[in-house]
Amino acid sequence: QAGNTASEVPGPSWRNDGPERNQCSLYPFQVSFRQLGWDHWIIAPHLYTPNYCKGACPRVLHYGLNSPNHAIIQNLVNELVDQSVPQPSCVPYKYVPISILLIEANGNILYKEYEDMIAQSCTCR
Amino acid sequence: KVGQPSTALLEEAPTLPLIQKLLEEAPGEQQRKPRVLGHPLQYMLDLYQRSADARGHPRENRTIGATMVRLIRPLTNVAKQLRGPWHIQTLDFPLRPNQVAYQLVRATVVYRHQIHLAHFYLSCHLEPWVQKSLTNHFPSSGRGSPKPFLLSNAWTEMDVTQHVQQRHWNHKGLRVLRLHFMCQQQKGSEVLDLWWHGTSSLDTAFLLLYFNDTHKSVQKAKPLTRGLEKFMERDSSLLLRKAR
Repeated sequence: QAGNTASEVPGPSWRNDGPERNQCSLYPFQVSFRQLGWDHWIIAPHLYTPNYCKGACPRVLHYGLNSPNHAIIQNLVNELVDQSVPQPSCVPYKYVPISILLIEANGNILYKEYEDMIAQSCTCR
Repeated sequence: KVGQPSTALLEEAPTLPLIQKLLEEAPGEQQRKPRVLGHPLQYMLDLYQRSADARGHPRENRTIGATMVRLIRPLTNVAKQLRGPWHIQTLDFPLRPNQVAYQLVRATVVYRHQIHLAHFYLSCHLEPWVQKSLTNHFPSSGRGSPKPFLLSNAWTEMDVTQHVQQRHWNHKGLRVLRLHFMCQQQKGSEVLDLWWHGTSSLDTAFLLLYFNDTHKSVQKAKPLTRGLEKFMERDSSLLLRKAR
C-alpha cells in the first residue's frame, strides 16, 4: 500500500529517476591484489572481484530490490515531508566470502575465508 | 590518493575490524614476501586449490572443516642431539595467544618420515615432548603417541590437537608446542653427524592449526535473541496490539 501511495504522489524524485538502465544494480568489477598493493603477501588468488552497486533508487521500491520498510518510509518522507531527508541509497544486499592464501610477516602461511568480500546483489536502503 | 601505499590508507581507519586484521597480518610495504618454498608452500597451495576455485570462491564441497588454517614453521634455534644411531631434534612451534573469536578445530603436524642423504636412508618419526622422554631406552616409537597418517613416500601427517591445548613455554617465555623429531640410520652403524648440521629443521616438519571463526554467528545471534527475549518478557500482548 505504501508503494501505491507513493506512485500517486508527484514529486521531484519522479523526474530524477531517469531511464531504467540507470537504476540501482550490480556491476561486475575486478581488481588485482597487485593494484591494491597487497601482492607482497597474498599468494592466491591473484584477482579479486568485489563488484559494486550503482544507480538511482526508484520512487517505488519494488519487491526485487529487497528494500526494508524503513527505506519505503524514508522515500515517503523525502517526497511528502522533508526533502532534506535523502532518498534511500543503492548499496550491496548480499555478499559472498573469498578465500585467501597469504604469507605472514614471520613466514607462516595462512589460509583464510573472509566473509562479505564480494557483493552479489544490490538493494535500496 | 592514487599512488599512496595501501597500508597508509588502511592506517587512517584503524578501528574497522577488517582493517585491524589486515594491519595485524600484513607485512610492511618494504618487507617483501618472506621466502617460503618447498613442501610447506606446496602443501598450502594444494589445500587452497581443494578449498577454493581460481577466483577465490570457497568450494561448496570443500572438506577442510575450518575457515582458517595457519601453517607454522618451527623456530630455528632448536636443540640437536645425537644418541647412538638416533638423531634427535627438539622442535618448538610458536603458538599465539588464543583469540576469542577463533575456535581450534584440530591441529596436525606434517613431517618427513624418510630422509635420504649422502647414501644414507634415515627413518624418522615425531613424538610429543614430555619431561621424561630423554631417559631410559630411547626412543619408544609410537607408544602413547598419536597415530601418524602417511601422506606420500616421504611425508606423514599426525594429529596433535590434544598436545596443542597443553601449556608449555620456552626459555623466552613464548608459548610453544614442543615435539621431538627423531631419525634413525637404516644402513650400517656408522655415525653420520655431518648431515644433521646441514639440514634445516624448517624443511623437516611444520604445524597446521585449523580454526573456525565464531565471531560472525555470535555477533548475529546476540542482539536478535536477547532483544526479542526482553521485549517478550516485558509485554507479550504489546506485540499483538501493535501488529493489529
